[in-house]
Amino acid sequence: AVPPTTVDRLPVYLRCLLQAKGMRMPVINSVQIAEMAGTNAAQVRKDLSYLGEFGTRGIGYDVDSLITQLSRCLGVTEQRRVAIVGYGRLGSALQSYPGFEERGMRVVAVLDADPSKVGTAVNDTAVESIDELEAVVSREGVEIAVLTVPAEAAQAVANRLVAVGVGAIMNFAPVRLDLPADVAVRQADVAGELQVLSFHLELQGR
Amino acid sequence: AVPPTTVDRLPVYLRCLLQAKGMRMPVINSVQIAEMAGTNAAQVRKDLSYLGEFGTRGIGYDVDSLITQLSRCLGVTEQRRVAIVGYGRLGSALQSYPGFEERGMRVVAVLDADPSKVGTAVNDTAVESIDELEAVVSREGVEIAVLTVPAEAAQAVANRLVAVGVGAIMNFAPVRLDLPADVAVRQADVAGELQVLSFHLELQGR
Ligand SMILES: NC(=O)c1ccc[n+]([C@@H]2O[C@H](COP(=O)([O-])OP(=O)(O)OC[C@H]3O[C@@H](n4cnc5c(N)ncnc54)[C@H](O)[C@@H]3O)[C@@H](O)[C@H]2O)c1
Ligand SMILES: NC(=O)c1ccc[n+]([C@@H]2O[C@H](COP(=O)([O-])OP(=O)(O)OC[C@H]3O[C@@H](n4cnc5c(N)ncnc54)[C@H](O)[C@@H]3O)[C@@H](O)[C@H]2O)c1
Repeated sequence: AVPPTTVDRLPVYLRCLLQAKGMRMPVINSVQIAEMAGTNAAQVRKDLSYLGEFGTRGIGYDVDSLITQLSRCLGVTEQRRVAIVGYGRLGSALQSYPGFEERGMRVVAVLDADPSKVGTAVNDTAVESIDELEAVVSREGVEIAVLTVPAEAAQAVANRLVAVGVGAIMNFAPVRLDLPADVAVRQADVAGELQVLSFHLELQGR
Repeated sequence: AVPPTTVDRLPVYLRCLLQAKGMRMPVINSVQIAEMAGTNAAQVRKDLSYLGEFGTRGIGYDVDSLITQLSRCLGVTEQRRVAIVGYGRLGSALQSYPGFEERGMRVVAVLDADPSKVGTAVNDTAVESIDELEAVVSREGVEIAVLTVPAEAAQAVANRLVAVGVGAIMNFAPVRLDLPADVAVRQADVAGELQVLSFHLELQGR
C-alpha cells in the first residue's frame, strides 16, 4: 500500500512531470523532479517506487510513461465529476477556478440553500437548490463533493451526500465530519495553516 | 524540537480545546481530545508531551492552561498581522472571512495590481496598490502574507515581501516559491487535495 505521506506528494510530482512535458523533456531523473517539487531525490525515488518499477538507473524516468502512471494511480485519467455545495464567498471562487479542469476535475453541479442564488447561471452550470441534492448527484454522476457551507450545515449535508453514493468529500467548514470509514475526507483549514506559519515565526522569536 | 507532523495537528487541538472551554469543561483527557480531533489518544499524549509536562495521569489536562500552552506555542497569544496580496476571486473570499479573527489572525492590508480595484473599501481596510507593497508592509507591521495572485506573479511578489521583512507566506498560486530557508512557506493546493480524494476513489475501484 502507498503510505499517506507519499500519496500527498503524488499531485505535486504529476504537476512537475506535466511541466517537464511542456518543456519537451523526454526523460527526467529524480534529482530534477526533486528540484522542481522542493523535496530530495531519495524521497522521490522512494515515493515513485510504490508505483512500480519504471525508472532506468543512470538515465531516469520516461516523462510520458510516468505521467500515465501517476494519472492512473491518482485516478485522473478521466475527469472526475465534482459538485460544489454552498455557493457563497468561497464556493463561488472555487466554482469559477479554471485550474481544476487541467488537473482532472470538472465541476458538474453547484448547490445552495439560498433561494435567491438558485437559478443563477455561472459559466455553463446553474446553481440548483440543495433540496434537489439527491436528484442532482444522481443525474450528474457526482463523485467528489466540495463543502463550502457554514459549519452548522456541514454534517447534515455530508450525510445526504454519502447516502446517495458520494465517496469523497473536501470539507472547508471548520468542523470535523463524522462519516463512515470508507468515505474519503480531506479537511481544509486555512486559518490552521496560518497558525502553523505563526508557529515558525514564534520559533524565530518573532 | 516539535516534529512537523505534530505541528500540523496543533491548530486542530487548539480548536478542540476552545470548543471544550465553550462547553464549560474544566478538565479534558486525551481520549476526549482524540475523539474531537479525529485522531487517537496515544497520538494526542505524544503530541502534547512536546509542549512540556502538564497533564495529570488519570485526570487529564486543565483546559485553560492547555489553551494557554497551545496558543503560546503557536504564537497566537496576540493577533498576527496578515496581508492578502491579490484581491481576486480567492483573495476577496479570504479577506472577508470572519473565521480568521477568532483564530488569532487579523487582515491588516489588502494589495492588488489592478488600478480599478485599488481604493475600493472592503470592511475597514481599503485595497492598496502593489506598488506600495514595501510602505504598506512597514506601516502595518505585516507578519504573514497570503498570496492569491496569478502563478506568473507569485515569485516576484514573494521576493519583495521577503526583502521587506515578511517571514511567513501562505501561497495559493500553483507554483513552488524559491525562497530563503528561514522564510516559512505553506503551499495550498486545492486541486491537489481533490486528486488525493480521487486516489482513494481509485483504490476502491470507483
Ligand atoms: N471564506 C473563506 O475564506 C473561508 C476560509 C476558510 C474556511 N471557510 C469556511 O468555508 C465555509 C464557507 O465559507 P464562506 O465564506 O463561503 O461562507 P458564505 O456564508 O459566504 O457561504 C456559505 C453558502 O452556503 C449556503 N448554505 C447555507 N446552508 C446551506 C445548506 N444546508 N446547503 C447548501 N448551501 C447552504 C449559503 O446560502 C451560502 O451561499 C464556511 O464553513 C467557512 O467557515 C471559509
Ligand atoms: N479561485 C480558486 O478557487 C483557486 C483555487 C486554487 C488556487 N488558486 C490560485 O490562487 C491564485 C488566485 O486565484 P483567483 O481565482 O483569485 O485569481 P483572480 O485572477 O481572480 O485574482 C488574481 C488577482 O491578483 C491580482 N494581481 C495580478 N498580478 C498581481 C501582482 N503582481 N501583484 C498583486 N496583485 C496582482 C489581479 O489583479 C487579481 O485581482 C491563482 O494563482 C490561482 O491559481 C485559486
